[in-house]
Amino acid sequence: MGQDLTALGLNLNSSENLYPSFGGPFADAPARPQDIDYNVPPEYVIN
Amino acid sequence: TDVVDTDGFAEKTEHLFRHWVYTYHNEMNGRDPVKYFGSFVNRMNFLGVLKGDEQLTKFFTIATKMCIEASYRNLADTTITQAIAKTKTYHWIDAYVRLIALLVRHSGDGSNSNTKLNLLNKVLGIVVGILLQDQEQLHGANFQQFGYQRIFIMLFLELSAHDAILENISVGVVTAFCHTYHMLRPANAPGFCYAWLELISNRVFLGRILAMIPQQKGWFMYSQLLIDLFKYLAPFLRNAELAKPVTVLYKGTLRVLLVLLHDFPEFLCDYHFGFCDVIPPNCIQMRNLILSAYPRNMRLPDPFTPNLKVSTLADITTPPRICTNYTAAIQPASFKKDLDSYLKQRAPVTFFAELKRNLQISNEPGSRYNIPLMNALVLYVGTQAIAHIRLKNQVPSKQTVASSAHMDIFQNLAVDSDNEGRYLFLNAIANQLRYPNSHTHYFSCTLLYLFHETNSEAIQEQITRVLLERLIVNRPHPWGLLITFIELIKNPEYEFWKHDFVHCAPEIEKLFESVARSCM
Amino acid sequence: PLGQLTLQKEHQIQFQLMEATFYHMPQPCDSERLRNYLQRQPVQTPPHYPQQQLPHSDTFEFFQRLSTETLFFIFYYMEGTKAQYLAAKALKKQSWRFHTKYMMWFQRHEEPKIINEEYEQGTYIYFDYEKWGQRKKEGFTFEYKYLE
Repeated sequence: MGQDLTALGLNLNSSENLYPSFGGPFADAPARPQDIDYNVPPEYVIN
Repeated sequence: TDVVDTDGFAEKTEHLFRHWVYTYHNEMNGRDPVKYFGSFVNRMNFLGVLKGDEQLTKFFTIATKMCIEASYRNLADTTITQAIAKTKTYHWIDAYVRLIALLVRHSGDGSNSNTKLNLLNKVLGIVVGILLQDQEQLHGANFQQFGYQRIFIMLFLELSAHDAILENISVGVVTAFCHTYHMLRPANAPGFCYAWLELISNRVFLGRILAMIPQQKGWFMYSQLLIDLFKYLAPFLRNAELAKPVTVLYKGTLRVLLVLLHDFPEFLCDYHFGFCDVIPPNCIQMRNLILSAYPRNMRLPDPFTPNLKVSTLADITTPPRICTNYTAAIQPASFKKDLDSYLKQRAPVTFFAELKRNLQISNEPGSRYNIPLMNALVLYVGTQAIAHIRLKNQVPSKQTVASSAHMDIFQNLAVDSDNEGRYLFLNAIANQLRYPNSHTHYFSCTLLYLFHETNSEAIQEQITRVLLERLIVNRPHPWGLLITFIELIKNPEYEFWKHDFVHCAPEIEKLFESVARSCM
Repeated sequence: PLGQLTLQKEHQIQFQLMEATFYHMPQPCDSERLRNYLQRQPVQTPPHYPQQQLPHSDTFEFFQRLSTETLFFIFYYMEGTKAQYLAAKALKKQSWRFHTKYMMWFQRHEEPKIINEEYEQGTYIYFDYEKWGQRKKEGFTFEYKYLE
C-alpha cells in the first residue's frame, strides 16, 4: 500500500514553500527557526 | 595521488593549516576578517603554496586529509560522545572551508569567474578523489561519511552567502557541485549515499538550483541527480521486501519528492518521463507521486464530478512540456525509420516482427523487455497519433483513436505480447495519465478503447490490474488515472461489472464498489 | 507479473557499503553551522513532554506573543538564524530599537527632551545583555547613525 505520505513530517497543506525549512530527507520534522541560517544584518552577528 | 613530500612541503602545509584554524577561531570573527585572510595569503605565498598548480594541489590534498583524519580520530576517541567528536571535527573543517571559500572569492580579479570556478572545481575534485580512495581502499566498510559531507555542505553554504562577487558565479558554483555530486552518485559511492541525499536535498541547495537560478537552468542538472538516485535504488526497490537501510533511503527519497511536489510541481511535470524510465514498475506509490504533479496555476476539476466532460476542459488540448529527449531512446535508427514508415503508410505488416525483436532483450523472466524503449515508443506513437487526429480537425475519442497505424501498433502490443510485455506496455500508457493535457486525454481514450475492442478477457483483466494497482496504494493518485478508471466502471459501454474478474474475490468486489460509490 | 529479481553481485556489494554506513546516519546538525551557544543536541525527554515543535512556532505571530525577555534571549543566543530575525522584528513591533554601536536594544521611556536630524536625547530603557536585565538611562543620546 505504500507509505502514508502525510506522516513523514512535512506540512503538505502549507501555503508556504516547504524547502526553506526542510529538515532533510531523514528528519521527521521541519527545521526550526533557530536551525535555519538567515541573512541577518551584520550588526546582529555579535558573537 | 599520494602526495610525495619533497622539501618538507607537507610539514609546512600542516603548520600553515594549524595556524589558519587558530586564526579562524580567534581573529576571524572580529570586525575585519578579510585583513587576517590577506596576511594569511601572504604566508601561503611566502611558503610557496601559491607558486603553481602542483603546490596548490598538494596543499589542498594535505589539508583535506588532515580534516578527514581528524574526523576518524575524533570518532575513535571513546572518551567523548559522538556529538562532541563531530563538533571537534567541524571546528577544523569549517575553518578549512572558510579558507577555500575566501580563496575562491578573492582569486583572479572580481569579474574573472573562470579563475574562481577553476579553483573551486580543483578543490572539489581533490575531495572527491580522497573520498573514493578512502571508501574503496582505506576504510571500506568502516568508511565515515560525515567529514566529507561537512566539507561539501559548508563550502556550498559559504559560497551561497549574500555577496555580490559570489552571486556573480552562483550558476557556476551550483554547476560545479552538481558535477561533484554526480561523480559521487550512490552507485559510485554507496557508503556515502545517505550523506549524498542530504546534500542534494539541502534546503539551501534546493533553493539555489530550483528557485534562484534564472530560467530554470538548474532543473536539468537536478533531474540528473534524481535519476542517479532512482537508478541506484531501482534494484533494491524491485522486490517487495525492503531491507532497513533501503527503507530509510527510500523514505528519504519520498520526503524529497514531496517537497518537490509541493514547491516545484512543474519540475516533476517536465521530467516525469525520465524519472519513470528508471523507477521500477512495481514502485507504484513513488511513481504516482511524480505523476500526480500538475502546474500550480492549473485548477483540477474534481474527477468525481458527475458527467464530467473531459474533452471540454480548457487545458485538455494543450501538449505537456516533456524535457526528456525520449525519441533518442528509439534505437536503432533503422528501427525508427521503419516505425515512421509504418506510421505513414500503415505497412508493411512485417514491421510487427521487427517491433517485437527490438523490444525483447532477454529471455530472463522479469527482465525480458527494454523498458525505456517501450516507454519511448508508446509516447512517440501517441504524440504522432495526436498530431494525426488534430490534422483531421478532430479531438481524441473512442472513435478518432480507432483504426489507424498508431492503434495497430498498440493493439499488436496488447494482443501479441506475453503477460510481462503487455504489463509494461499498459504501464507505459498509464504513465501518461496525469493532469489535464492532450497526452492524458489521448492515452485515456486509447486505454479505454483497448479495453472495449479486445475480445480477450485476459487483456481486459490486465488493464484493470494496471489501473487498480495504482489506485489502491496510498495517495496521491494522478488525476488522469482517476478519470480513466471512473469512466471504465461508470460507462455501461464497457460492461465492466459483467466480467468475472471483477467478482473474483469479495474484497476486490468491495473495493470496486467503494470506488463506484465515491463516483456516484 | 515481473516477479522477484535477484540482486546482482555489484548491487550486493553496494548494499554492504550502504548497510555499513546506515549505522552512521547523518544528523540535521551535520548540515548546519556550529552554533556558538545552543548547538542542536537532541535529548530524549519523557514521552509526555511535547515531542514535536509547537504548530506555527516559526511564524512572526508566534514570536509576537513571546515575552520581551524571551525575545532578547533568542536575539542574543541564536544569532545568524531565522529565529533571531523574527525576534528582532517582534522587538521592533514593541518599539524597541537596536543600537548598532552598543549592540543593545533601546526603548523610549518618555518623549525625548531634544530631537533633531542627528540624534534624540532623553530617558530610555535599554536591555543590558551582559548584566541580562532592563535598565533605565537618563540623558542618553541616541545618535540616528547607530539606529539599525
